[in-house]
Amino acid sequence: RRRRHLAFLVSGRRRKRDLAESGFMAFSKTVLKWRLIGEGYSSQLSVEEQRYVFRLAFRMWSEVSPLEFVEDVWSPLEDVDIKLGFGTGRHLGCSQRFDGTGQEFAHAWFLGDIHFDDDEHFTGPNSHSGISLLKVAVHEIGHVLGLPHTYRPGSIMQPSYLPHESSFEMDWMDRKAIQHLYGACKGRFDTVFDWIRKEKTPYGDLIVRFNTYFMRDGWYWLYENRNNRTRYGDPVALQIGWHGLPSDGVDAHVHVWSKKRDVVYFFKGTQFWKYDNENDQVFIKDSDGHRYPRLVSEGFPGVPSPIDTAFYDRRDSHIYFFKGTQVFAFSVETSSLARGFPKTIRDVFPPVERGDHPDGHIDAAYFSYTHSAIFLLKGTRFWQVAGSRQRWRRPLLPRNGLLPHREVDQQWFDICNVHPTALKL
Amino acid sequence: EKLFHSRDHSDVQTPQSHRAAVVTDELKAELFLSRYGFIKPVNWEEAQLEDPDSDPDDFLDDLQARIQEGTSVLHSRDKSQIGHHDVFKSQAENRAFISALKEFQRVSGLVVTGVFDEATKEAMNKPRCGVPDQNMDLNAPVEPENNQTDSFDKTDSNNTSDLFSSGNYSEDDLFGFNNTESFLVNISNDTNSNTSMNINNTSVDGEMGNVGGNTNQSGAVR
Repeated sequence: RRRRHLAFLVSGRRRKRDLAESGFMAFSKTVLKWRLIGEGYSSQLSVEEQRYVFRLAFRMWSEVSPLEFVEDVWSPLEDVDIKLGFGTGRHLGCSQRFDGTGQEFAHAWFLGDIHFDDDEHFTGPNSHSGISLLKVAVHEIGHVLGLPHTYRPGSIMQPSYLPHESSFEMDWMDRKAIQHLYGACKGRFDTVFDWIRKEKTPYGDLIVRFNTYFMRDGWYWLYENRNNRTRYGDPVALQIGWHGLPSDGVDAHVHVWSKKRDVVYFFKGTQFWKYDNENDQVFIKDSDGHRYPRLVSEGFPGVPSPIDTAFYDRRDSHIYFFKGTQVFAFSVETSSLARGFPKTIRDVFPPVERGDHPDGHIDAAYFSYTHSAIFLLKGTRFWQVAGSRQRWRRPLLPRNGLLPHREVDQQWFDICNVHPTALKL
Repeated sequence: EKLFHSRDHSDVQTPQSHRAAVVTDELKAELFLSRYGFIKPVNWEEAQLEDPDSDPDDFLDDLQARIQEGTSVLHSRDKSQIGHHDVFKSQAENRAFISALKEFQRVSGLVVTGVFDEATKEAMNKPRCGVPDQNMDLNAPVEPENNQTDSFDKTDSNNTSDLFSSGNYSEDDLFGFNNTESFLVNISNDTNSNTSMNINNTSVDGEMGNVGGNTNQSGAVR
């Protein structure tokens, strides 16, 4: 009777949480624990390789959703949210027996168990034979998170296994499907900038290219504007890509670029660094004999530190430093504060719509080549500075007026954190 | 390599019984369609009320057993051997089977014939996930128009020429030089479909693909 009652409850629960067309939100918390259970090791791959593959599979989901995953090998099993294991035939107390080599290769239960049929020939990420354990794991984790099968080509949630493409990733719609369940990735950024670099074509022409970077704490993402997403595999630890910068992040990036100057600065606290684009690292000592880091007060007299953020405006060759509700315009020509500064941010960047203004404590000031516009970011919102194009259309717009705010995750997509333990696999 | 202990590796040979039963006929096809959600499974509440001793999880075992039994049934020509899972279907069951078969053929991108043909058989024997298919989520979210980004790096050459004239941005916006200082700017279409702007003999190209960026990233295989 008890068993019958339990079965009745389970089936009722399953029906209630039955996968609607777009799935169901399976977890209400954002940090989930997972474990490869000891009695469920595969006999085909080393345990370390199995765990590496699962760490990568979970990381791929956290790169596109607000969820974070941490491997937990210590807590009592009942505290682990997602348990993974291999087995053959009747396995791991599961009611759905595996069928041997071929056909069914794995299944997932809504309560968080994922089973892999060890009769299948599972292989690691770099192998081109057998069934990719990574791809199957990403698929089954999708089920545990609440995603149903879909037959949409290119989706990781297709029921049949497609021979392992060289390197599969989550496509746009898989990302939106999981964000439909758990929301988009939100959060404040320390700085956002386009990093300009010069390259010579084979014909000797000088080509200037840019890449967009978002930085938060000690991490950064390269944002691929043309693909509306961050680079696969980001975020990455700051010191991996920006040699010599403080490992816990920066306050601001400034690129002074004019006919006479082309200098990149990073600011943190009371110090600043000059960046050597050619060698992709900070200068220890520059051609003027200055050693870095230097004090902000030394390099930019009259500018307080630490600053909230800053950007260089080519229209008037001034660096605008933001601190609190004030902004300091610094002339790189005269190496001094511009007359009449500091002013309040509201005076220099007035709201276009009454009441819609960040006021102060700006997180990032960003000139985007992709959008040809300046943005002020604060928290999860951003304000675009009305440029000549907007003012040509609406002459009444105030100079540097701030257009009504929008949400950052509505313009730049999938900039998601991963758990610190997953940062370096 | 699979871990083995016997000299002849017999302990890691996949015993014949460990091979998944290949879907070879309509009976197994029907069981496949039931197992993966194409034929509505029995409603366990009702079934329970009728037959309280049954258990939802036995449903799949029962299917599995039928698959095994189906094999035995199909091997014995003598009809008398057929167990209580008889292979004769009522008209309604047959209709349900055919419509489920068509649904499977449709979502699998096969020709919808309603007949258990070779292509369908092959599709049913492909490796797949054991979670049943639900209602197909075909109206997935749509990708945003890629119009606002990459105006600097439009791959569509029509946009390249109007980079300035269309008001994507003016020199003032981008380089903000006061009117005394302006750069020679002309647009030239790169053959490699990147937008490039020639400023004072330096051509400013579009966003760098993921080849560029911080090439120093160590170990960033993906």
